[in-house]
Amino acid sequence: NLRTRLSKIFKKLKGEAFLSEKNIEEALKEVRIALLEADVNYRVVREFLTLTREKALGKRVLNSVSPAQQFIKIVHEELVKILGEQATGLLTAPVPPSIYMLVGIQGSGKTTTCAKLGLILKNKGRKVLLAATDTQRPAAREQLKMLGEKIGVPTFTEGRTPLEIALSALKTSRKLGCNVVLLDTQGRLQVEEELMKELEVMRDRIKPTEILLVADAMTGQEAVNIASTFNERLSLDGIILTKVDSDARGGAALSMRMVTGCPIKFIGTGEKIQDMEAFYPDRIASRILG
Amino acid sequence: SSRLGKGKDHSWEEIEEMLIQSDMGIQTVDILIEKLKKRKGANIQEILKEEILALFPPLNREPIISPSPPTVILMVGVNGVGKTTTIGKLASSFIKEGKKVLLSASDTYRAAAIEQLGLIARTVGADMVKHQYGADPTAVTFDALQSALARKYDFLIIDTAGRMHSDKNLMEELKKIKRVLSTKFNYSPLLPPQEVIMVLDAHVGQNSFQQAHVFHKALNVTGIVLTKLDGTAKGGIILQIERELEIPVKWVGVGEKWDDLVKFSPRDYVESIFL
Ligand SMILES: Nc1nc2c(ncn2[C@@H]2O[C@H](COP(=O)(O)OP(=O)(O)OP(=O)(O)O)[C@@H](O)[C@H]2O)c(=O)[nH]1
Ligand SMILES: Nc1nc2c(ncn2[C@@H]2O[C@H](COP(=O)(O)OP(=O)(O)OP(=O)(O)O)[C@@H](O)[C@H]2O)c(=O)[nH]1
Ligand SMILES: [Mg+2]
Ligand SMILES: [Mg+2]
Repeated sequence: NLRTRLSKIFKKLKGEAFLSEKNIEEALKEVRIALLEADVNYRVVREFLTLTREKALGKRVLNSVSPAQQFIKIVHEELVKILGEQATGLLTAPVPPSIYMLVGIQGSGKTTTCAKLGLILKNKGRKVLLAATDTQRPAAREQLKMLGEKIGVPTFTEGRTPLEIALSALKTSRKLGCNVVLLDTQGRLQVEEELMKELEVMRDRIKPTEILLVADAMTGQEAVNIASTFNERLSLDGIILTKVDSDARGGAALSMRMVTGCPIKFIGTGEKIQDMEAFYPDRIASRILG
Repeated sequence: SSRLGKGKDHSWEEIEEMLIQSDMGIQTVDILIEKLKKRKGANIQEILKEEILALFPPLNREPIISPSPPTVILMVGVNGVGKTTTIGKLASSFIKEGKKVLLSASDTYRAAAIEQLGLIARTVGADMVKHQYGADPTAVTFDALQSALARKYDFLIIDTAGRMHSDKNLMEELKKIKRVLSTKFNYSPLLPPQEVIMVLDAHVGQNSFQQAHVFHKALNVTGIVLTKLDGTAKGGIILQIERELEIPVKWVGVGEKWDDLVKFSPRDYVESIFL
């Protein structure tokens, strides 16, 4: 693993006062391999190594830890810093309801995440309405409705088009006295032009409090294109990383955070509705490094 | 899109970047770069295409059909990759050839999984066997197998719940489902399921190799469907999967409609990487 490979590089450093430039370059090569294996995007890796090099150069060798440990700590700290140093919650709208719109590519976990957030907010004392706007996928509205029933939260499914359902859901939320509306949307590739336009229209008409990208932690190099396109078109407020319970290293988290600057707000850690936690960068950073 | 062009002068870094970004993985990319360095020629793109094509092992990509029906296909894979949708596409193609298709709603766990498959069955013209949510998936599967035999279906396709390969209990459940399919057939040379088809999402990175490795050890996967290739992801990890695990990619999913399934051809795939 990375730690053993770095130990080999730095063991010749006995008696030196500073981490040498040559040692740092060799060490960065190993970090590069580790990050690429972890699915961090090629260009994001390059940028990250540049930032890390600046941090490592000129660092005095500490007596308390091995140079390899010290270097890993520098890399780890830089990762945590970029991933976002603390969990940020969801914004509350000044005038209710707070509207959270979930978007992302097919199969990323939006519908399940919609219910998971519904449960979290319900447990915080909010009055939640789920809105099922996916009219394309077979039994999509039924899926959200079943999840809503499981957590004791109403689900709105009536309408012929996604926009119609969303607008009617808003009307209904006011009637029901709900202060949170969670909008589930159809999965779409970032290159499906008509569907991306549909989301832009929905954003303009609904004016959500937050637009959240739901993205699979196992995503590879394309995480950059997915996140940056959704962000450019919609101006995202946050990212939710799903399937973190897989054994994927999760480099997509670093890629998406770095190209959009959006905070990762929650992580999905399983298929059950309870399996959602606030995002803490420390654990993900360790995972990415392997 | 590829920035490699005919006669254009490319740095090794540019080539490496393009290959890494297709999710092939460092190991495969290093092999390719080494092969490229040994070759001479102005048209880097053509040389690269040849070398990538040469990496594909000569695997049999034909669907396995049982000499005596039904041909049983077990669909497996992690969550959200496109198993259920791919079943619809396969069923649709078989039905267009005049075959009788039965589907088994063996995902008894996920919300609306049974309704989803039911709607798909009705749309493409397949029949379906289902129990209630929470039922033992093995029991549903056995029930479907009985029906397939009694009513002489040509194909029986088993839908299973998505699951992480790292979940030991769920992988055991899948092994049980596979075992029950061969219980009525201990005399036949080609025991069902004749095909164990693993579905991989082209957007997943290096983890697809681990998924294939673990599912293959547990079930002996006979073919792969690579889905969502209509996106920008290339799914290059299939090169390592084919080379090291010798599992053939048999189909690719290129959209959400019932005819969006294409037979996999290494040559077509290599061309698509450069689009
Ligand atoms: N293991 C695990 N599975 C998850 C997680 N989140 C969602 N899933 C599963 O992933 C699969 C896809 O989830 P959905 O909620 O249907 O995904 P979606 O984004 O709504 O899909 P589309 O609407 O088709 O785009 C389901 O099997 C979910 O149970 C997670 O955090 N961990
Ligand atoms: N664009 C595109 N979308 C696809 C393709 N194959 C499947 N999908 C979509 O991916 C999403 C998930 O598909 P499912 O068939 O429900 O996936 P699954 O593996 O059965 O999911 P679980 O049962 O929840 O594990 C749906 O929105 C499908 O329409 C494909 O080839 N291209
Ligand atoms: Mg959905
Ligand atoms: Mg399914």
